[in-house]
Amino acid sequence: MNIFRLAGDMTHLLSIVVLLLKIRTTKSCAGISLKTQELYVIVFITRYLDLFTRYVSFYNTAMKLVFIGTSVAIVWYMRLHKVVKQTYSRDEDTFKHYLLIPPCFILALLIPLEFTVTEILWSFSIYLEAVAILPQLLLLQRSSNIDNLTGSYVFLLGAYRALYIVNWVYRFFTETHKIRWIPWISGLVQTALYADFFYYYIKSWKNHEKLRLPA
Amino acid sequence: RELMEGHDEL
Repeated sequence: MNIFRLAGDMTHLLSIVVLLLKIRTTKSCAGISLKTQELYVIVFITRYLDLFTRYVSFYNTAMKLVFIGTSVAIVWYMRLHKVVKQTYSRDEDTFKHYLLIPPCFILALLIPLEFTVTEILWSFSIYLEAVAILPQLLLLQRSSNIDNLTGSYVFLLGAYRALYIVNWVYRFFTETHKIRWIPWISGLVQTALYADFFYYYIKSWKNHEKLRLPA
Repeated sequence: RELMEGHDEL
């Protein structure tokens, strides 16, 4: 494992810590898209089915369990916690996220790495992860008041994707020289979706202003 | 069998 991959994973983990911190300390999930969080649960469960069939390392197994567990916990807080669920920005979180699922599944059937159930679901999870942030970005655009923890959460998620790209470039030159179309193209699409957010996030940080995304 | 490409990533 190289430093960029580790930094990416740690940034991903930190983003989840920030989100859980926001939910647990402020007892609020305002500005957080339940739609995006539900998509992440599907992404992690379909990708990590290999938990039972393939052992890579203790690190990988532990991280997979953490990602599945925390994503389920976040959805649980937003849907079922009696205080937190009342803060959910229901009226602004209107992206029809279930519409993203069939195209990603069809794409996974057309372009899997190998035609087996786990490989198709793995490809599906890669495609779905690429677009899973869309409901969250839409919600941020509609929010007149984005708190610091929500802004940091989305920034860290985007940073994790950007670090994975650096990791792939590094691995390409130091390891296999193999082109990996599925994760690379999906990863590029996913990171590109954050471009606009990054622009306004960095601008607001530089000018010491509150984060605001133009609609 | 060798790990499928990218399956050591998260």
